[in-house]
Amino acid sequence: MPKTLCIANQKGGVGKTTTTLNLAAGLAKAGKVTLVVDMDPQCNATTGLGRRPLEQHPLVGEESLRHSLLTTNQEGLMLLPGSRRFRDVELLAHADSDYANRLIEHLNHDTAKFDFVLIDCPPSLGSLTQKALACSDEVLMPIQCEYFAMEGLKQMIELIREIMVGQNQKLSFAGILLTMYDPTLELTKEVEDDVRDFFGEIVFETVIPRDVAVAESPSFGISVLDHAPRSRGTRAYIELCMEVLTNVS
Amino acid sequence: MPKTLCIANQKGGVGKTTTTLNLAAGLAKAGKVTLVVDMDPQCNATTGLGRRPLEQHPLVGEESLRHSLLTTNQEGLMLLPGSRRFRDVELLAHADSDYANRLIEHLNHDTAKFDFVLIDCPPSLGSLTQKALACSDEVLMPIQCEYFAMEGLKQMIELIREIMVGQNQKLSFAGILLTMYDPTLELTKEVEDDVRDFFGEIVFETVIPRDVAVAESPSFGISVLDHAPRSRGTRAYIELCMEVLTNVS
Ligand SMILES: Nc1ncnc2c1ncn2[C@@H]1O[C@H](COP(=O)(O)OP(=O)(O)OP(=O)(O)O)[C@@H](O)[C@H]1O
Ligand SMILES: Nc1ncnc2c1ncn2[C@@H]1O[C@H](COP(=O)(O)OP(=O)(O)OP(=O)(O)O)[C@@H](O)[C@H]1O
Ligand SMILES: [Mg+2]
Ligand SMILES: [Mg+2]
Repeated sequence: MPKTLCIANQKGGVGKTTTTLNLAAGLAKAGKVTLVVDMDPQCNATTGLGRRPLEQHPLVGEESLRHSLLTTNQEGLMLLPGSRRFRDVELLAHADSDYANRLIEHLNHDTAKFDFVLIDCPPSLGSLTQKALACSDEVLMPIQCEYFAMEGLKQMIELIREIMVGQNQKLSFAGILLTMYDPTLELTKEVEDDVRDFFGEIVFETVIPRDVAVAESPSFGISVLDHAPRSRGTRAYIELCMEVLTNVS
Repeated sequence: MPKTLCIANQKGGVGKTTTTLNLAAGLAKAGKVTLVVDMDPQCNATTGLGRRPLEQHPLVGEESLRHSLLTTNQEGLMLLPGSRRFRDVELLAHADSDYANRLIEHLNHDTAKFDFVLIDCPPSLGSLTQKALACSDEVLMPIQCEYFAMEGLKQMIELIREIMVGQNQKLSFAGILLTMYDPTLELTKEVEDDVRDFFGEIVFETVIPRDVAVAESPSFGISVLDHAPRSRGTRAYIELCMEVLTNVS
């Protein structure tokens, strides 16, 4: 059975998709067969891997996921693409629909050959994110070191705790990841201190620096590890990958 | 009747809340009585103005909005705070609920004394944003000059055109606003050229530079115009305010 990681945060633009893609590429380079699942109607994870969104979301169809899996520019990394079709988003997001169970079933049956499954979530605490949390082993929360960051995090943690005691007893925290970190800004330091004081152990040692190479790589459909192998962004995502692998074993 | 502006973009973290707060402060300083409506369950517009979210969302209750309006640290600027309560978010977001019409009724009846109403939207194209679009005169779309920016914009424009011919014939484009603009990055220049080539006239002349003073101001509950009056961020938001006032008249 694969280890399923859900990359989630209600706050927008904090680096969820960027972390999903670059962590997945790092895991694949470390020899782990990895799948990225795009649960965001924006389909940024799909296009960031150089692929196009599907007409119909694979999780809404009857067929097994195996038929929809795509290869990527990174060996050992596959993609379950997303869909922008509103009908599918509404179907998947409808809280009491049986699509909820289908997601869990689909993911449990069709992903056995993977070592890791990473699920990229939309910026919301609605049903799509809740379903992704319900079928994950761990949740990784990227946050920016900015004022609004702390606000949403506490609400997010409450929701995760509810799911941990309710729908998914196996769910645990992979960690909180500081992204777009700029050590020259006082604001960054202040928020980092707050987050480490408040959340302690569950904050990753690794921080991801703000680095334009990271923002450029999705336009080439590759990870920053391939786009700019000697960049600070690459070094940080490799470090994160090592930290995730150490925590998992 | 006030002019109602909806600040929307499905992409997260592009500066929707920041633009709502600083444009509203600029309009108030220019002598226009202005109301900010917080439609985002994250309630960043509420806390960014130094206020706390309500237990129950004012749009869900029976009472007139007048009872829930709050003053802010800026004279001439009032706030209709948001709520983080899931029940309310689900109620407001349920596509076919009565609450859709209630929003339009509430806004039409209780805001007559304002010159401008600015609605801050969540990072989604779901019902909350669609309802806000349905009761607005104009829509302002902040975007970052980054690769994923263009992806979501086309889908957003399609949705807006649908609402323009369907539910709300009075809706028009206020404009596309480039935010967190960093002229030293090639990526910024490339995306700006793409956006101006593709969308032409509807892109504001004014661009908002990346400026840490802008990110600091919400932690004091004031706009960047008060937090750092001589900053580049302040100058840009005052310029934007002039451009919006010129376009409106
Ligand atoms: N370390 C970094 N350095 C520089 N830019 C970054 C970094 N990480 C992410 N970005 C850029 O910041 C923007 C936001 O990142 P991303 O889209 O991954 O966030 P997200 O949380 O997935 O957003 P959404 O909430 O819309 O899903 C993107 O344009 C991305 O390229
Ligand atoms: N011009 C700027 N310079 C520097 N930082 C900025 C600027 N504009 C916004 N920010 C910061 O970037 C982050 C994202 O901005 P903001 O929260 O306004 O975006 P949003 O689109 O409202 O996000 P969401 O999609 O979560 O609602 C915030 O931490 C904000 O302080
Ligand atoms: Mg994303
Ligand atoms: Mg916002």
